[in-house]
Amino acid sequence: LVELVDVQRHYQQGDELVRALDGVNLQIEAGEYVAIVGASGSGTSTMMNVLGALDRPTSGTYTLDGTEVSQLGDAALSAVRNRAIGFVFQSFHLLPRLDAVGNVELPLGYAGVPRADRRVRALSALQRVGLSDRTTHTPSQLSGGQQHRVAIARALVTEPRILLADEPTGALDSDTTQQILGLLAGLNAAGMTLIVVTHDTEVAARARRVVRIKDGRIVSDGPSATA
Amino acid sequence: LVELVDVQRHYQQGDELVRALDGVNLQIEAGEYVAIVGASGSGTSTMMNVLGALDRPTSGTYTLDGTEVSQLGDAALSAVRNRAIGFVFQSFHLLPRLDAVGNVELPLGYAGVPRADRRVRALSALQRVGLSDRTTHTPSQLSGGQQHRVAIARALVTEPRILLADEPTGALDSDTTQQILGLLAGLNAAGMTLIVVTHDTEVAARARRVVRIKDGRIVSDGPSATA
Ligand SMILES: Nc1ncnc2c1ncn2[C@@H]1O[C@H](COP(=O)(O)OP(=O)(O)OP(=O)(O)O)[C@@H](O)[C@H]1O
Ligand SMILES: Nc1ncnc2c1ncn2[C@@H]1O[C@H](COP(=O)(O)OP(=O)(O)OP(=O)(O)O)[C@@H](O)[C@H]1O
Ligand SMILES: [Mg+2]
Ligand SMILES: [Mg+2]
Repeated sequence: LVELVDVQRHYQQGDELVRALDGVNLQIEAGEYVAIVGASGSGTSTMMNVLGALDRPTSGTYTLDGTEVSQLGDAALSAVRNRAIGFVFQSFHLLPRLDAVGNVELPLGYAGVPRADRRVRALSALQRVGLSDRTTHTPSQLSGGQQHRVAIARALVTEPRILLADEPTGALDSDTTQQILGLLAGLNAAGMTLIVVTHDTEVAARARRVVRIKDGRIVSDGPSATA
Repeated sequence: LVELVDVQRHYQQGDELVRALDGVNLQIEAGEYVAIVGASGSGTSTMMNVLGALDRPTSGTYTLDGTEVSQLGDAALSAVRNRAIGFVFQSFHLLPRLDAVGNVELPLGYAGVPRADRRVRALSALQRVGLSDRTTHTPSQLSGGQQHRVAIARALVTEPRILLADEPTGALDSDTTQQILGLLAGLNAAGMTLIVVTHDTEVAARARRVVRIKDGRIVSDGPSATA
C-alpha cells in the first residue's frame, strides 16, 4: 500500500546540509499497525510528512496504492490526502477560530459531505475521544490533551484507509492514552492501516511492527515485542 | 515561597460554568521539587498559569515570596515574572521568526543583560539541553523535541528561583528525557524550586512531592514514591 524507495530529504542550512532523511526504504501493507520510533531529531516527523504527501522528498520515490505520488499535481495530491489519509500532527494544527466540532468537520467539508451529516459525524468522532462536553470550546479554551484529542478526532472523521499519527498520545495522561489506544486498535481490527510515531514504549508495544530510525535512516524493522 | 489560598478559576462557557480550579490550597517552600499530576483537563495548566502570574484567579489569593500577586500592577508583575520565574509552556510559545539562540536570549533582553553576555548565556543554555548544533535554526526548522528543548533552555537562562514546567518531557524520547531530568535534578540540588506538571510517572518519581489534581481540586498531596 505504501512504499518509500531510497527517500532522501535534505535541508540546506547556511553552509551545512541537514540530512533529515538519508536513504529510507520502507514497505507497508494494507491493514498493518506500525510504530515508528526514534530519538528527538532522528527524522520521524519528516518521514511522516513524506508519507502524508505534505512534503516531497529531495530524491527517491513515494508510491501510495500504486500511484507514484511525486507525479501528482497539487489538486490530485490534495484529493488523495483528503480521501485516503488521516493525519494527527505533532503540533496539532487546529484552526484557532473554529470550535472543536468546527475543526473536526473541516475535512468532511473538503470531501463534499452535506452539512447535517458533517455535524453528526464530527460529534460522533468527538464522543469517541471523550470530548462530548467540550464541542463548543475553541482550541484556546481547551487543555493540551483536549486539543490533542480534537486533532485525533479530525484525523479519524473521514474514516481514512491510512492513519498517520505523529505522537498521538504525547499530551495525554495514562488513562486517556489507554482509551485512545483502544480506539486505534479497534479501527485497525476493522481494516485501517496505522502508522504511528511514538516515544512511548507502551504505545509502540500495541503495534505489530516497529521501525527504528536514527539520523534519518532505518536501523531496524521487525515485529514488535508483543506481536 | 509560593502559596495559593482558596483559589478558584472559572470560565463562563455559554450557559455553563467551567470550574477549571475549584478551591485550591497549596504551599510550596523554597527548594522543593514538586510534581503536579492530573488527568487531561483536570486543571494542571490553569494552576501553572496562576503560579506563573500569567492568569489571575477568579477568587482566592496567590502569594509569592511574601507579596500578594493580585495587588501588583502589570509592570511590577512583569518584573517579578522575569526575575523570579522560568516557565516551560505546554505548547512552547517560541517566537517563529527568531532562531534558537534568539528565542533563548529573549528573557535576558528584558532583564537588561548586555548583548554579548546574552549570547554567551543563551549558547550555554542550549548546550546544556543538547542543541549546540541547532542554534541558528528557527522553530519551523526544528523537530518537536528540539523545539521543546529550546523552550526549556529559555526558561532556565535567567537562572530563575522557581522553574514552572508544564509537561517538560512530553515531546522527548527516553534518553533525552533522562538528560533533561538530570539537568533539572542538578539545578534543584543547587537551590532552584521546581514545580513540574507531568503525565509521565517516571518524571513524577524524580520529584520529592506529588500533588494530584482532579476536576480542579487537589485530591492528594504527599511524598513521592521515591522521596
Ligand atoms: N478559556 C477557557 N474557557 C473555557 N474552558 C477552559 C478554558 N481554558 C481551559 N478550560 C477548561 O478548563 C479545564 C482545565 O484546563 P487545563 O488546561 O488546566 O487542563 P490540564 O490539566 O492542563 O489538561 P492537559 O493535561 O490536557 O493539558 C479543561 O477542562 C478545559 O477545557
Ligand atoms: N526546515 C528545516 N530546516 C533545517 N533542518 C530541519 C528542518 N526541518 C527539520 N530539520 C531537522 O531535521 C531533523 C529531523 O527532524 P524531524 O522533525 O523529522 O525529527 P523528529 O524525529 O520528528 O524529532 P522529534 O522526536 O523531536 O519530533 C532534525 O534534526 C531537525 O533539526
Ligand atoms: Mg517529530
Ligand atoms: Mg495542560
